[in-house]
Amino acid sequence: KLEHFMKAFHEICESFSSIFSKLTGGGEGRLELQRPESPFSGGVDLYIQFPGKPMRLASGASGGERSVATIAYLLAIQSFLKAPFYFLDEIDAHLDSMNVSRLAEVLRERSSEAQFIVISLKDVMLHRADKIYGVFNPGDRSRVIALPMTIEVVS
Amino acid sequence: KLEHFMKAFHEICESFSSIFSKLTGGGEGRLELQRPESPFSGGVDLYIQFPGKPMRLASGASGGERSVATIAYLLAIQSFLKAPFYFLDEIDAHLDSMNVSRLAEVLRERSSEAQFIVISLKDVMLHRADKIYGVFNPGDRSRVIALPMTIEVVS
Amino acid sequence: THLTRIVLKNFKSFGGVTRLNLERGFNVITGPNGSGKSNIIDAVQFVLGEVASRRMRASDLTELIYDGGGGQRATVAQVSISLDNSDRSIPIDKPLVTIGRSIDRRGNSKYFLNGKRTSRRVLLDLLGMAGISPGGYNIVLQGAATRLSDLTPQERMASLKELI
Amino acid sequence: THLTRIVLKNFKSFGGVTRLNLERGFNVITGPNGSGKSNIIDAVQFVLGEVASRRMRASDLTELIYDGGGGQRATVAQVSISLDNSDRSIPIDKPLVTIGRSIDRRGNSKYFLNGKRTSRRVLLDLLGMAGISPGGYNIVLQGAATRLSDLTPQERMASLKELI
Ligand SMILES: Nc1ncnc2c1ncn2[C@@H]1O[C@H](COP(=O)(O)OP(=O)(O)OP(=O)(O)O)[C@@H](O)[C@H]1O
Ligand SMILES: Nc1ncnc2c1ncn2[C@@H]1O[C@H](COP(=O)(O)OP(=O)(O)OP(=O)(O)O)[C@@H](O)[C@H]1O
Ligand SMILES: [Mg+2]
Ligand SMILES: [Mg+2]
Repeated sequence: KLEHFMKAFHEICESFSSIFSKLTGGGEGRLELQRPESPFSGGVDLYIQFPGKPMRLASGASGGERSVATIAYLLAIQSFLKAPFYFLDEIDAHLDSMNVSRLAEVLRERSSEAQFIVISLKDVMLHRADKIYGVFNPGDRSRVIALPMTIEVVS
Repeated sequence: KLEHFMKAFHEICESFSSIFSKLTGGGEGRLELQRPESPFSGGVDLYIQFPGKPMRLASGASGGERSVATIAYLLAIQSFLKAPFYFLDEIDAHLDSMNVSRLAEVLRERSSEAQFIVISLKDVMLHRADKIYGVFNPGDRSRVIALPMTIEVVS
Repeated sequence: THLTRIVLKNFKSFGGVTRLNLERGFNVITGPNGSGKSNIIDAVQFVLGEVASRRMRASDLTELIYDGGGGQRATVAQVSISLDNSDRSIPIDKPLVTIGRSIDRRGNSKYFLNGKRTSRRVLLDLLGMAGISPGGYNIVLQGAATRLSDLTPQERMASLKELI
Repeated sequence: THLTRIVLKNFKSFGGVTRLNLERGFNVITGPNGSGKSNIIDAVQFVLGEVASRRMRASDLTELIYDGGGGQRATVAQVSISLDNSDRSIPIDKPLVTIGRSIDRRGNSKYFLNGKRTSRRVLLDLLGMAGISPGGYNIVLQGAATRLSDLTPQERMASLKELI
């Protein structure tokens, strides 16, 4: 059980670091066992370092910075479990446009290996999509239309 | 105690309904005691109705709709307690641009009675401000500059 | 494997029939607050066999059936999804697999596989072989990311142990 | 009454001295993720007498002192705010009231009123008369609105009873 856990944990750690670095343009993210000699008796710490800033525990970072760390953690777990499709519901709500743009880039890249269906209110995310669906409710029921990619999304 | 509570509760209910209506362009919001004959032995239900839709419990509404209801509830409590200034940190994160625009309008109106200091990433909110402060961190420490109102906010 | 189509019939706010044809790559769904975006995710959880109505933001499974107010109540809700199975990761020898689920006002669910009635158990087993499950990490509900970022180190270890 | 000025000295990410002159009406603060926006609200809670470091997202009050990494650690953090008191809602006969608080590396706080040392108790009482308190409903922290919308009806009643 422990051996199996450690092998998987290292795999998740590696993809967490590489995804975090992509999401932050060169930042460093690390998952660390609080008690490496007896892993299950301790927790797992999440350390993050944004370019130009010192390394800190994720709990002391800002709302948006913690969001970025959490998304990297989620994507690392997803690449370990390897599902055929992913649904993400407004995970970019607290991100500024620079972070949304980097996230959109990472999702675009990963969408060549697995299907992504992402709900977002941010224009920057829409512009990177292969296809955009507009949902609206004129009054009595919801409807969906596929939006052509070339239109200027007017918010 | 009960008499005092009921008087205050009615005041909060009234401002909740009027604020909710302004935030939704005519919707109806209601706070209701689960046990009106013995208020403290029950809870307080929150009912909301968006224009063109049926009345529902807030718990069954969408993420953004619940955000609007919560903001109306907060503003109703604030107008009951009457503090001289208010700080709101990214309360508009889950709102679409129509709802942000209505919220900005309501905050502008209320800022003639009390001071508001609102943190937001949304352009629509910035455009309604009396003064905008830009916070940035070039690398080693945070700095603040007052942005002139006329510049086009480039995200 | 990937999702090629989702069809909703009287599911939550989607009164009548609604069809979505999905791309294999990067699909983005947008729209105003309350328009029905998260209801689409609830529909996918529903058809994959989710029985906890809470996860679909309903206090009872019958609340998943369209109710437009003013007398427009449907009697049955139905969702079906089609999956490209050309890599045969779902152990059925067909290039396209369609699964469906309906629910009526008494709360009775029916499950379908390629148009024929089947049981929830059979569907969960088949989909599980392809890494698809209703409560999996591959579906991140609205607000779940914020809750995940408030985890303590101990809670993070507990959730990893469950996963691995 | 309203806030006219906030001055931060080595408070969290604000190394050195930072001054904000506020308008009486509608002020909006913006900037990238991690730039320091929420730290400004933490500074206001701090100077109003907040002692729970958790509410300022620090595990210890000394973590509020600027630490830029690479040897740039300050020894003291200080915040002061000025309030327009022309309506005399703070029971002091001055048109402008300035309050301040500092903290050192050993965790000792000092409070100031118009430049003179005072106690936390005196400040809390004076500000309370004008409806100002550190943990009040007038300060809505990041994420608090989302938590508030997940309240059950019983929790909503409990919080109203506390308030009224
Ligand atoms: N004592 C300290 N010294 C230096 N930096 C600190 C200190 N305490 C916290 N910080 C840093 O302050 C930064 C800014 O935090 P803050 O929460 O104010 O950002 P924000 O502008 O609100 O961002 P967001 O839009 O993501 O909410 C964080 O990166 C955090 O690591
Ligand atoms: N059985 C039902 N019949 C009709 N409408 C329903 C039913 N159940 C829920 N709804 C409505 O569906 C609406 C849309 O909900 P949904 O959560 O999908 O919105 P959303 O597009 O995700 O919005 P947001 O951007 O705010 O998250 C809500 O207004 C809700 O009241
Ligand atoms: Mg939603
Ligand atoms: Mg913040």
